[in-house]
Amino acid sequence: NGETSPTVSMAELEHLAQNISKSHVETCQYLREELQQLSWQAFLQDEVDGYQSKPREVMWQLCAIKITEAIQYVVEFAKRIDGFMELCQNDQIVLLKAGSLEVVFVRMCRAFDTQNNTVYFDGKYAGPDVFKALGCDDLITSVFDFAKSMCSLHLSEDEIALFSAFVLLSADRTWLQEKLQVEKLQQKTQLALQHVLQKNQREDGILSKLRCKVSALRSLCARHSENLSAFRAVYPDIVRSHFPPLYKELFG
Amino acid sequence: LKEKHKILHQLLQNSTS
Repeated sequence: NGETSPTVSMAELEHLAQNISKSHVETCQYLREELQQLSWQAFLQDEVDGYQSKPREVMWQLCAIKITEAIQYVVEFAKRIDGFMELCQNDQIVLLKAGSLEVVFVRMCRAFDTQNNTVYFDGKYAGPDVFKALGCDDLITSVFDFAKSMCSLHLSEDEIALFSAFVLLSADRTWLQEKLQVEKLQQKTQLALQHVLQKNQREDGILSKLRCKVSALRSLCARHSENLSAFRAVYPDIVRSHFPPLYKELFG
Repeated sequence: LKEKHKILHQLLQNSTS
């Protein structure tokens, strides 16, 4: 929409794209090269058995810890995006509460091995069977399917960076106080993403494919919340006493 | 919201390393 789109110069877009790519690289938990080198290290069957025989609450706690670690890197990513820290504190919290797990799912495609359908977890590459003890097979299948479909887009690091920022700066989150400011920032990020896609000579349909991923991410996060609620209904004390405080703040 | 998200708020306040 030409009327509401901000006027942004090419130099400004280039600068924003560079800022977001740099922020992404600086705040990635693992380098892509590291992950690729580790991709042959899959869990052995007895290790898989070990995860499967863990009590449900112990596996939930382990995953909550891993998710929380990954989210802390996403918070750092957000802080380094030009304009994010200029938003009001309420909106910074709203965006991270709603979007940090979505960015973790986007980043997961970097740590995903499509050939073996495994993801880097707890020191090695793990297939869906490793997460059996959680008791939420449907969610795990959806997460793996999502990672697989993200990988099929073959996004470069700068494309992942820009898409992550676009997801994080979603202006349609509930409880935003300065929606217009977030909208402006998201529009600029979208223009920077389009700029990078063009520069990388990506096919025309890539942006609409990425838009579909936005709704897939929302559905994944909604399912994570549903599964957490179901788990908490059975193990309220485990969540209260053993889950990371940041995880509880975000998803409680 | 800030009150209910003290850790997140703290992380946002910490200077970037």
